[in-house]
Amino acid sequence: FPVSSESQQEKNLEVVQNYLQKFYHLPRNSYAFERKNSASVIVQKLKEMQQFFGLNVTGKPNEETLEMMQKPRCGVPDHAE
Amino acid sequence: FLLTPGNPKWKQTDLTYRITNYTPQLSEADVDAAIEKAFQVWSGASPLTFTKILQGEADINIAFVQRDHGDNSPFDGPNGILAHAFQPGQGIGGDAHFDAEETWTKTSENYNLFLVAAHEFGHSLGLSHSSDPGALMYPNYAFNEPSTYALPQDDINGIQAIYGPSDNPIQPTGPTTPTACDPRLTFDAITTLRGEILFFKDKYFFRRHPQLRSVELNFISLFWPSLPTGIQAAYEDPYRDLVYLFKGNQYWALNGYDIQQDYPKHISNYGFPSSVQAIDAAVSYRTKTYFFVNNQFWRYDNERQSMDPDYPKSIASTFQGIESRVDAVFQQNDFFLFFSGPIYYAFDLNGNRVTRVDRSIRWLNC
Repeated sequence: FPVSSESQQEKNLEVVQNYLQKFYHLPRNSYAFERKNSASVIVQKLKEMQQFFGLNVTGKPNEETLEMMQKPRCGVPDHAE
Repeated sequence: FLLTPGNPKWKQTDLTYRITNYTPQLSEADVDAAIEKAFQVWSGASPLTFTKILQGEADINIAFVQRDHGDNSPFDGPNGILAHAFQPGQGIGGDAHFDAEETWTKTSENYNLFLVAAHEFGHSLGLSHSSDPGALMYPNYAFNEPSTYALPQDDINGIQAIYGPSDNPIQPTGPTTPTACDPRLTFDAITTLRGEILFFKDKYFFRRHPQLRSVELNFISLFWPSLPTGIQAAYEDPYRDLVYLFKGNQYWALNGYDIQQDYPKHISNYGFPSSVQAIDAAVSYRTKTYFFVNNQFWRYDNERQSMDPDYPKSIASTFQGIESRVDAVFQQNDFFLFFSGPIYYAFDLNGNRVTRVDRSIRWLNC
């Protein structure tokens, strides 16, 4: 049966947060997470990642962005803190 | 390229490394060879030297570890994160860790240890990630044939920005990554493929999809690991759903991702005289295939599978307006699109004349 769209969206959001936490210093711990991770911080970090990879800088987890996030890579962050 | 913030670097240029454990997937000799070759990539472009030690504390310690391994940067199992390394410094500084749960190979199969190690040692020496998709320090894994691997210019510039030029009197240079909208861009070969158009350049190809606005840049090795770089001619035979690629006096037949058995073959199979040892460009149209060599062209009959008589002919005499050497050509809607340097010529096969001359990069949506 077709996967309901919001669970796919949740999955995508998880991929995005996981990636941005690992490679773009999106804060992890819960307090910082809620306080700092309002949508604007995630959008800003997402734009940083899209900029780095030469993708369309939309701030949205579009298909090309999610595809890039699934590629095997080095564990060192792309932007130093 | 990007230097690690704070510009950490090793004070000494003669560095030591130690392989503290091995992966069971490769022989120790293969691991040693891959690691040694990975260091050579950097020593060849800088004054750095690397000596392997078996005991004691090395500058760069190399280990295969998995999941949480005590450095606050856990690995994640197969795929995903492959490895990481630490910037120059004491203790863990310079060390490189490889995810023991990956499949480590010495071939084009994922993941080639030499390529990942060469990337990680860039971090060990003070480099961060590069946004140049052709650079070794690009974050994502991309296979490149190790036997012909040359450190890209972007990485040479990076390592020399930290440690200065190589001691070699002849400074090394490396491949640069083509950028789609560089007006000087020229192509090695072009072919259609199932409705798409592939523009070959060095070890890359641009992939243009009729419905997509953006043009993709890929390594040839991403799709066809065993193909050489520097493809010189290419054409599609849509009736057989095959693409033929030419380099020197060899050619390959591809069906999608698959290279057909028993290739490469020798171009004499087409009936070329022995004086022809390479082809500039090729294109197939209806039942004929046209091969362009210098200022002449041959016509091959796909059904009889032999060259038509009375060839070669001069290009200029048949394709008036095509005066210079042809780098690449493909066919679209009864036009031959001839590319010579940064210019292309649209030759109308019905009107037998050039109807448009423009910059080649127009085809990359620039």
